[in-house]
Amino acid sequence: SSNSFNYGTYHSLDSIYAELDHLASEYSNIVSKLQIGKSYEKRPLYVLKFSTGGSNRPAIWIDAGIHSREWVTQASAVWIAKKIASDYGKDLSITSLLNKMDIFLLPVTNPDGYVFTHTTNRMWRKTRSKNQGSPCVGVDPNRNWDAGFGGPGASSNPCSDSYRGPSANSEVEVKSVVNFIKNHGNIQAFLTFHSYSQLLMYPYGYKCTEPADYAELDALGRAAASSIRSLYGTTFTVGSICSTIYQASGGSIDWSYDYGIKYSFAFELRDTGRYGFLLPASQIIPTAEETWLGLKKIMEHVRDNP
Amino acid sequence: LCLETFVGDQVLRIKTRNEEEVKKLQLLESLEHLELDFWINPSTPALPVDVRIPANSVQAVKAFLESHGIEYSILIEDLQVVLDKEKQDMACSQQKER
Repeated sequence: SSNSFNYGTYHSLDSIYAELDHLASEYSNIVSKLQIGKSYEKRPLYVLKFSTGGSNRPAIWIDAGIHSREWVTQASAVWIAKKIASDYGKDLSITSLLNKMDIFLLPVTNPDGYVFTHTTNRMWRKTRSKNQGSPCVGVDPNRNWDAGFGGPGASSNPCSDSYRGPSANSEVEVKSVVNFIKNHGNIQAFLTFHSYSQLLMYPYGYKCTEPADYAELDALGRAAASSIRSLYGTTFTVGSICSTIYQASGGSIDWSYDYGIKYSFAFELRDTGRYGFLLPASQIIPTAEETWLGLKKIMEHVRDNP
Repeated sequence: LCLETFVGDQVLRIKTRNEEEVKKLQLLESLEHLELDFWINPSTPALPVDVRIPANSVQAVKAFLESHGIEYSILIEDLQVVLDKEKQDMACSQQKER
């Protein structure tokens, strides 16, 4: 049962995957587990689908852990999965959302990297694919999307932590998500979790111009940041990727926005650098709780503005 | 594949005041032999930069920063100590669960 899972600690990939099974079994009326592909090292990429029925309903995409060392993101995603499932039928907002839309949640986008952070190098960020002609391994999967690929803020050096890869979508983890989104055809929001820095960002990163929906995205981002702050006072800075951090090409939300998914946001969760990627486990649940409020604000807006 | 350790690695927070200092950090980033891991990359002067520095490069990086008058503080004194604590906490929590 998911009631015995400790959401307040970090887990191995096997333990997370077992928990996805528990959730799918315990809440089988609304939760199912899909496999959208396999990683470079042939680990399954599992997505939880939250749905109350219907066919090809409008849907919200959420992913975590594309950068493997950002452990609080995978942990928060599992907490959020339980929250969505257990709140259906109890919380008015989530109930009305799921009566109209589906949610797809990919808690571990980069499973090879995640396993590597547990077994070999806690600070690993990239995938684990081999790079031809180089002794260095891995591609930064958030520089590998077909959005200004190869532009500023991505490295062409396979040994760099921000190596963009040989071509857009070269990483099977990225390509699997792209294929899923394209095949679905009715994704209304694309939300991705990173850590750390406490930012809520919208496109663009590969260029420093405002997106066409700037006013709406900025207002929605600020409303979500305000919801996040309401719980524990955690402040999130809101803006485009280029204006809040730096110009970075090949990022996922730039691709999703240019693909036509208006509500494309990237969260950078806790903290601001006291612990960075090594956020203590005691902060997992507070982080997930506050993130949930921001996420809910965005999902409600998507529900009400199809 | 043996476990990679981070004994003596430090994480510095570097505060740049102008574009020139940002450019200096970008230069530092390009020096591959230092094997720096930028947790937050140098971008605009307003934002601090967090960088993990392997033990062997700590002195060189600090000397570089000091010689250019770039302000920094030590966020993590020894990364391995924090990693060991994380590992211990995980083991402890798993033990409790069992």
